Amino acid sequence: MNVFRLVGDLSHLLAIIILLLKIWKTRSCAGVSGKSQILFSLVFITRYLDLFTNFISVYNSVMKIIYLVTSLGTVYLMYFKFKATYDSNHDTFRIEFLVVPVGGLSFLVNHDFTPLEILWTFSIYLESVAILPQLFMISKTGEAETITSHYLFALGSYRALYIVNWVYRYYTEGFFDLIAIVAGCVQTILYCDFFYLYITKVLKGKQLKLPA
Amino acid sequence: DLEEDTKDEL
Repeated sequence: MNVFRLVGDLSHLLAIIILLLKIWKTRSCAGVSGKSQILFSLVFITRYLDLFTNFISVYNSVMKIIYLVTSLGTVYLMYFKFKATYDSNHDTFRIEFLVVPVGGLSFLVNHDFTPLEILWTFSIYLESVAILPQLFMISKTGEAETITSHYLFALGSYRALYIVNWVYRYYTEGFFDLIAIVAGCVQTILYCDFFYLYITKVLKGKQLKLPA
Repeated sequence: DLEEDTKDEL
C-alpha cells in the first residue's frame, strides 16, 4: 500500500458516499445515470468474486464489502425506492454497446484464460467506460447539479491517483499490470473535459453547464 | 512471476 493508492481509495469511497447521500437526503436521483450505477455494481461483483476465497488484508476485505453494499444500495434507491425521480428520458445510453465489446475483449486480451481472471479483466475494462452513460446524460441535459459534479470529480480523481500509484509501484517494486494501467488511463482521459469544466467553473461557484 | 500475482488492489 502507498499513499497514492490510499488517497485514491478514499476518493473513490468519498464519491460513492457523496452520491448515496445526495440521493438519500434529497430523496431524488435527478441528473444521475442509473445505467452507470448498474455498470459500477457489475464492476464490483465481477471483480470481488474472490472476496471470501482470497484474503489480502482487513482493509482490502472491508473496502470490497463497502463498495459492493453501497453500489448495490445506490442501484436499489434509484430503481426502486426513488424510481419516480429517475430521469429515464435522459439516461438513454445503450449499455449493451459497452458490455458486449468489453466482454469480448476480456476473452481476447487477459493475463490468464481462467474464469476468475477473465471476470477480473472484464471488470477492469468495464470500469474504464462505466462513466460514459453518466457523462452522456450530462451532455444531454447540458448541466449537472453541483453535488453531482463533486461526485464526478472524486470518482475521476480516484483512478488518476491509481495511475500515480502504478508509476510509484513500478519504480519501487518493479510491479506493473498493463491491463489495469491502459484501462486506467482510458478511464481518466474520459474525465478530462469534465475536470477542465469542474476546475474552471464549479470551483468558482458557477453551475456546471456544458457548452450546448 | 505471474503465479504469485495476488490482486492486492481494489
